Amino acid sequence: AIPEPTLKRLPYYYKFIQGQREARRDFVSCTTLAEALGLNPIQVRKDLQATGAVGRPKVGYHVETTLDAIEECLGYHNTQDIFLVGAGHLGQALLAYPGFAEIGFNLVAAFDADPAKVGREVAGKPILEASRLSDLVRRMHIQIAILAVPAAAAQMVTDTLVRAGIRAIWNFTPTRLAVPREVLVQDENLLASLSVLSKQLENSRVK
Amino acid sequence: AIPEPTLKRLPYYYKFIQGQREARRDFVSCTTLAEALGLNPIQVRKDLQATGAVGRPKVGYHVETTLDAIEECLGYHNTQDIFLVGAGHLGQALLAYPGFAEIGFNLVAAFDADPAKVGREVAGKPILEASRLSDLVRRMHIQIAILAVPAAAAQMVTDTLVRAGIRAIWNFTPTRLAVPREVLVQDENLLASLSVLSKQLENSRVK
Ligand SMILES: NC(=O)c1ccc[n+]([C@@H]2O[C@H](COP(=O)([O-])OP(=O)(O)OC[C@H]3O[C@@H](n4cnc5c(N)ncnc54)[C@H](O)[C@@H]3O)[C@@H](O)[C@H]2O)c1
Ligand SMILES: NC(=O)c1ccc[n+]([C@@H]2O[C@H](COP(=O)([O-])OP(=O)(O)OC[C@H]3O[C@@H](n4cnc5c(N)ncnc54)[C@H](O)[C@@H]3O)[C@@H](O)[C@H]2O)c1
Repeated sequence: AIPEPTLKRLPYYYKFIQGQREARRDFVSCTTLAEALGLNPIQVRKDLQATGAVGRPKVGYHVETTLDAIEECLGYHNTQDIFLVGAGHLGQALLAYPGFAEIGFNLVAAFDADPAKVGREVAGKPILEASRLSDLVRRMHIQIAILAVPAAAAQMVTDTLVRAGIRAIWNFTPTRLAVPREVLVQDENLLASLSVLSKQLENSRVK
Repeated sequence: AIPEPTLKRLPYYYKFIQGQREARRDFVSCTTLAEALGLNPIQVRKDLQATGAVGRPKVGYHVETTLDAIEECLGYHNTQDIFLVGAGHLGQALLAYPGFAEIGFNLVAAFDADPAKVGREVAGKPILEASRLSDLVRRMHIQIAILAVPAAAAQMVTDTLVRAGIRAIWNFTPTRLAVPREVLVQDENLLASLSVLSKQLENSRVK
């Protein structure tokens, strides 16, 4: 399996190499990539090799086949249907974002407990009644759910998702979710992230 | 300076210990914290010690003073004015979120290039004309800006912020920003994060 730090860098290579394709270039070198992204060229070479892409000495990596290798690696080729739970401020921003479809994720529907939201649509996606979540996860074999409910509802909704067979949760709530070992959780704690940035800023000033 | 992995865990300790305060408990042990958060008690002890909090053998950490130590450490005591650039779907969700104020960040105003948005308010915060950004960053000595503009505008807005004296950028765009060494950037690449989760799910199935 590909190490996580490499996986996190691949979308940046992908975006840059797409720019090379638009500029009608056929090859791109590790040095060009490294300079553009402020990375070490040896790290770039290692990352690209991890995707199976092959570079030619003095010529570089073929733009089309490298884009293909990265797409394969990040699963951009297979579309995944995913659900969103909690169609509030953050949930609606995620529903309206075209970027997820571009990388193979089809945000099929949102679920909410607020009757005033149920029955509406955001960016063409329906907001359904929260009570239908469990049945639809099961029937549609949904693997990934995005959690954007208030912290107080987070664990309860998680338990419903896990019972219905969810395999991974992308968690935007500040709550640490208790899940069985076979369920993956990726926390996106935005408050922690801002605090860390601010603290690093404070540390950098002290020097 | 406190290591970043520790800083990222502190908000979870903070939230759990707040719950202890609401349950009128005076002390909390590392074991209780570790069990609640699925962490190793030795790691918890090391993290709390890094904040300056002192535990008493067999009794644990005093709830009030430990909350205070974590607040001090994460800078929750000093309010920091920050700007948001790009009042679109994501920007408006961030403006409407009360969580930032709770940890000492005052999202003062948003800036946008779309005349239809300028002059409106979201959650009581004004959306101002993008051309005023540079002057107001300078006059209000703003240190941190949140970037939520389209990828195509990201570098241009960043250059404006840097010239005006910004010290740190919280970047939600998928663009890698080129900034001078003394400016901090924290990337929040949500697309990469979802791709990584999906790839890890794929890896876990193969086993
Ligand atoms: N908005 C942000 O910028 C932001 C930033 C960081 C973290 N978060 C976190 O993301 C989550 C959502 O934040 P928000 O600002 O969108 O909040 P919000 O209150 O605007 O939206 C929450 C939505 O969840 C729905 N909901 C509540 N209980 C539910 C349940 N049991 N089942 C289904 N839906 C339910 C509500 O009806 C509401 O529509 C919160 O946990 C918050 O801490 C948000
Ligand atoms: N919405 C999401 O869930 C989401 C998820 C991941 C990443 N992102 C990233 O966050 C950014 C914002 O996404 P969004 O969905 O809110 O887009 P959006 O189009 O809804 O909002 C962008 C806003 O930026 C404004 N803008 C454009 N150029 C500007 C400039 N030069 N100065 C000031 N304002 C300017 C636009 O008028 C608009 O209001 C994008 O880079 C996107 O890739 C968004």
